[in-house]
Amino acid sequence: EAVLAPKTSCGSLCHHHQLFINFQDLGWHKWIIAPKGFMANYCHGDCPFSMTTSLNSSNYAFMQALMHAVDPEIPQAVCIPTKLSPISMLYQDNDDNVILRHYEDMVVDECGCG
Amino acid sequence: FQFQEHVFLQFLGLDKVPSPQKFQPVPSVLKKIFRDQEAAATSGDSQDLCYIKDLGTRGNILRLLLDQGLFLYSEKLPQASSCLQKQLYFNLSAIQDKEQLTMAQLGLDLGPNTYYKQGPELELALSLVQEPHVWGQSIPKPGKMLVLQSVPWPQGVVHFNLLDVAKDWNSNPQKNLGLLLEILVKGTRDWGVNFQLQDTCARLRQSLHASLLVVSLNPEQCHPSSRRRR
Repeated sequence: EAVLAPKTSCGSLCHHHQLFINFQDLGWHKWIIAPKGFMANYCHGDCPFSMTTSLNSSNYAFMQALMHAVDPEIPQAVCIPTKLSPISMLYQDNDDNVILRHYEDMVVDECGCG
Repeated sequence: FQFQEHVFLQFLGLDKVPSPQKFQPVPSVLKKIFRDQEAAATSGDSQDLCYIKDLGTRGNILRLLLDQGLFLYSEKLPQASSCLQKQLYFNLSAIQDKEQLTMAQLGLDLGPNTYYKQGPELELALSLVQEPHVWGQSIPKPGKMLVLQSVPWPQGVVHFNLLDVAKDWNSNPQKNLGLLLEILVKGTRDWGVNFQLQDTCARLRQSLHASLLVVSLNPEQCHPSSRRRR
């Protein structure tokens, strides 16, 4: 039996949105030397079954979406990061030592349903 | 928010929110590495964040530890050849157990070159401190000699590899009693230059700045797949 696709506008589909993290907003500018902030982005949007294949989805998301169509108690696939990139941070610790550290998975580059 | 901030700070390797009294100057080597990483990220170049190209070593955490040691003053008259004595102490407690040390470089800034252009030749002696410093003792008991070398012109910053020492301190913190730095003057027979010598030593004492650049690798954040191919 064909599954009815819910009406979804393109704007509400899963994709990455801009989010600039300003360390001053967190009060962290007092100890983070650089950067002052960074474009971290975030993922948001719907993952309707009809669009699952075209939304950079995993096979698992496709199967979950299919099962959700059969049994609504099974949650829909959700919009999540599928590609992340690192940043470097320069900061001072409690002993006033200057530290440069690289952190993986800090910036969302791409989103998809998973 | 407090709870979540605490969790994230742990991820950063911090127990609590740091509250530095003043911002320390960022050493040029850290500035350069940071700028290179930012440039690579902006241009979209793939980069191995667990390899520090500028230093030629593996690692994803670079710490510049400040010297917390004191200048040593002897109650007895100093030996004619001794210009400066200082205990160097670096607190390694911020390094977590899971981190692997890959580099520890002592940097001794002996001041601008111009100070010594016409001054006497110096000799630098660096040894481990063997026993804790006790009150009333003029200098801590020196142990194994690590470095004994002439300091030729031009001067500026001189570097020494202390990786083995730092690894030992990191695995046995009670062994970290610091280092004893002594700067000696070579060829002090000519007492005519004594006034100049005192001037040189006084300036050296003012300008001396020691730091330990420690690079470590957190295996949880550096997976084998991201290793560089040889």
